[in-house]
Amino acid sequence: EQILEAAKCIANATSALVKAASAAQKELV
Amino acid sequence: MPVFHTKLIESILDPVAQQISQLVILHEQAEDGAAMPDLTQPVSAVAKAVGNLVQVGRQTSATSTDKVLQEEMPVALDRVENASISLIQAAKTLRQEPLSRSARDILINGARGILGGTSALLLSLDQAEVRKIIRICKGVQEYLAVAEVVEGMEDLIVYVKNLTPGMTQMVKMVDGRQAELTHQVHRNMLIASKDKIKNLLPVLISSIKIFVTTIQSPGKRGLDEAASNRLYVVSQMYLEIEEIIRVLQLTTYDEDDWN
Repeated sequence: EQILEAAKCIANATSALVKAASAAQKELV
Repeated sequence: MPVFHTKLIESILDPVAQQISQLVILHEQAEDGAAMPDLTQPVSAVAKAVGNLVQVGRQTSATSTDKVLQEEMPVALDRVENASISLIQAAKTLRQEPLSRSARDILINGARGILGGTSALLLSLDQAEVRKIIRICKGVQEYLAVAEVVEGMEDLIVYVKNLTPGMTQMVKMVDGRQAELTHQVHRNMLIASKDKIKNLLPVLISSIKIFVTTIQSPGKRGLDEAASNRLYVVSQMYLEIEEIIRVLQLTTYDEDDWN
């Protein structure tokens, strides 16, 4: 259970990072 | 087509996998690319989450009795940790050179590494759960062979009493497992085998009963037939459980199945 929660946190954090990285590129495309 | 093996893993990783794919496409379309914003904060949030996962993962690995899990989990954790280090490096470079293409490549590979490592970690945990189900299946298989030494009605009662809990647990676990799989073909295979075993159980009891009645009859006529019938039912059940064990261990989809 703890690992699943930790994995969910990683997924959310990575998701936020990718969204931030995508934002600037989206404007350009 | 499902990429992730179970619904749980899919629910955790599929959204981020899709976002990474989108980032890769944007990165390719943008050619020289726009200046990257400062990613230090989201990258440190990932690093913090990775640190937590590594801590929890190492604890789980150290306390687990599953030797395969003990071997696989640290490898997956190292993969996630290394990916996190790449992200930190990429963010650092991008802060100084917001247009750096190589830093963006490192960023994308880092995000992919986080996804791949976390996926491997969740898969290794999932496979440990599968091994638990397989142990139950093998226990039932072993006990099926005991049918051959049942020669009296009292033995039969004891046999059924001992077989039932393992059989019930196996059916329940296999049913739970099939519901968790993203792979429809594998799900159908597990359901089919489970149903066959459930249907064969009363046939097995009946075949043992016939053998007991025959061996206790004065002439023991048809004893060989009764024994061979009982053996046939036991073999059928054994093979179905073998098939369940095989399907439980499948983690990648077979293109032919899908076709």
